[in-house]
Amino acid sequence: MNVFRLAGDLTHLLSLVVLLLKIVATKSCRGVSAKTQELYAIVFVTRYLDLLFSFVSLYNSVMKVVFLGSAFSIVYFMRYHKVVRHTYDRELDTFRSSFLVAGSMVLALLINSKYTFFEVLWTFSIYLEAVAILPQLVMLQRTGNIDNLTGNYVFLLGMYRGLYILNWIYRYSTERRYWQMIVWVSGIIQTALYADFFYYYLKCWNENRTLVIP
Amino acid sequence: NSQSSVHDEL
Repeated sequence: MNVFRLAGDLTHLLSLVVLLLKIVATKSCRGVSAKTQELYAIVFVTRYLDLLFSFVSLYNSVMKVVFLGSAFSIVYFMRYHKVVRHTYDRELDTFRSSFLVAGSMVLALLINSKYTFFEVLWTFSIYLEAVAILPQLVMLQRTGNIDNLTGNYVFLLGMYRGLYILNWIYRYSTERRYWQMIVWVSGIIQTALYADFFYYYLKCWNENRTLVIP
Repeated sequence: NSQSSVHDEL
């Protein structure tokens, strides 16, 4: 554990708190993509199956349970809550996320480090996480003015990915035999997807106006 | 170098 990894995890946690806060406090999920949230739920389930048979640390196990719980809570609110579900902008959330799931599964079957059931599912979760933000980014473009909490949620998610890259650089330079090419390549692609959003987020923040993605 | 078999990150 290093400071970049810890900061990354805490930023990830904070992003989920911000999103849950928006949904619970405003009783609205306007501008939030249910498809991205469902993809994250799939990512966490397939990656954290190892809760059942591998223990790394109490920290890891607790975080895994928290991430799983928050992902399912968010999906629950967006799909089933009697008030919140009516605020979901279904017509703006039209990305075909099933293609992302299918593509990630095919890639995981082709490129993995060990051809076992759990390893392929874990690799699938890495590929799917890399692209899971796409429905949300497309939805932001279609939403007019993006509220602060939604904008901050996506910004924090992007920060979390950036901090993970710093964590890998740190680990590579300090640990022996630390090498995880699948995770690195996927993570760099994932972070690059935020570049456009970051540009407009910082530009609007600098000019002190409401976030709009052209 | 080989892929680490331990998944110790989140």
